[in-house]
Amino acid sequence: SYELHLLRHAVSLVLHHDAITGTSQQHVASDFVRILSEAIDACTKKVSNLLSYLTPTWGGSRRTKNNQQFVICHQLNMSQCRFTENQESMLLLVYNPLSVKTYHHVRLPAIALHYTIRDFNDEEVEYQLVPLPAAVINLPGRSSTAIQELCFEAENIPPLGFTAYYIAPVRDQLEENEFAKKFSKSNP
Amino acid sequence: GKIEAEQEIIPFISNEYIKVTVDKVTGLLESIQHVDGVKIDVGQNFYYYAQGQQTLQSGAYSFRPDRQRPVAVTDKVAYNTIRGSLVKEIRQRFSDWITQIIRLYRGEEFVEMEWIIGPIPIGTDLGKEVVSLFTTNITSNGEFFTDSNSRQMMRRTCWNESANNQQIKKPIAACYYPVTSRICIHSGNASVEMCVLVDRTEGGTSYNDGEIELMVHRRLLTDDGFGLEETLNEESYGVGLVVKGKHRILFGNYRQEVDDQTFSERMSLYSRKWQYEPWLFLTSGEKLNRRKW
Repeated sequence: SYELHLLRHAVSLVLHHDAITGTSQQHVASDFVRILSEAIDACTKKVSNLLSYLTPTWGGSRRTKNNQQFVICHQLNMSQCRFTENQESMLLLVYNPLSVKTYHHVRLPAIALHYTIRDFNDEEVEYQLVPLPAAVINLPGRSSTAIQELCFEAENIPPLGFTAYYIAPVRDQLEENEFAKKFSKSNP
Repeated sequence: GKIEAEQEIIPFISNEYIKVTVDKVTGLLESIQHVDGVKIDVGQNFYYYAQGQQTLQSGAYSFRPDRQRPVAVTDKVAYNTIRGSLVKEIRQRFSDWITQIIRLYRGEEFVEMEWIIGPIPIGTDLGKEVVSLFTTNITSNGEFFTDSNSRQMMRRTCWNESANNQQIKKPIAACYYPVTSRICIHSGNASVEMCVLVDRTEGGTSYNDGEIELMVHRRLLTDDGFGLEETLNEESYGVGLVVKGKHRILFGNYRQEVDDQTFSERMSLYSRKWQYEPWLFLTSGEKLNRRKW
């Protein structure tokens, strides 16, 4: 398909020895980034489409694919994800590209002080809220208001398969404002 | 997690397998002990190679520092600890441009070091090349192992003048090798091996006995004259580049098999698992038919 062709072209381009080693001029390096990120964006739509086939039972009947749009947060390394910070509730799908079972320490930017997380057996999942270090909060270009990270363990992810979690923040504006005030005082 | 107040900081964190201790006064890493009894004294600090007025300078193609050994950023860090049921952390602040988190996950046998470096200050010199340096009590006899293709491990040794009478013009660069997934040292007699896994390809060496050094960031105002004709001085949002990355420390008895796997096989699996981490996809939960789900 067209999207995969875009990605195939972009990946082969950035395997150039100047791209790998950083021995290209700045504008060329920036162009590599642009080509690759555009291709990944195009593929995200494709992946979302395929995932909706994998999960037909979530929304409609078994015969129809559900039309949920899946997104990828590319700035989780800066603890920033506009999608998670604006959703009432969300479904997280953790896909395992390995050919063996694995597990993963999920870390997502957290806006609330309490969450309910349920796995596909509808069982409650243990989580921990970890305050973000000032160095992350002050990263240049970071615009997120999240000051904590939601950490939990995604376990028993099947090989070349996925597991899913239903995550819902429990909002309490007053308590959150209080916490943010206390946090900023202790982290000038 | 609970942030401990300054005066009651306990200088160690532990999980089911690992106990990590930092020096109570300096706040720097001091030792790591495994539940099976293996313990290594391991120090860790950030250093930098400064660029001076020397004729041959560092740049995109080459690494030519003005001296053979780097300078420590600091010898004392401010630190605090965070403790929770899933994650325990010791947060260190080396300077206003280097911070690090030493992290233990529940049920994991590795120590994760997450560092944030930059913008690197320039002004007092012509640039800096920042390394994370681990010093251990492992007698490695000048040999270490790196992979350069994420598959087989290669035995490396470090040249220096005293080893033979050849004139080495770039002694430290001659000891640097590509590290794609991990760099390891082991002691011949005590059968202890330590590996540092990386989350991206970096340059690494073991210049002195028992050391592991990994280059994590560079900011240079110099050009090495090999044709790029640009300095390695990238900016983002108007300031020098900030990099954030992770190292994972694993160690054990490399003669002993665990679950029919040698230490080396377990390191290979750990690297592979980290390199091919699961992907996260998110969708809205509003329209979801939860009962059917």
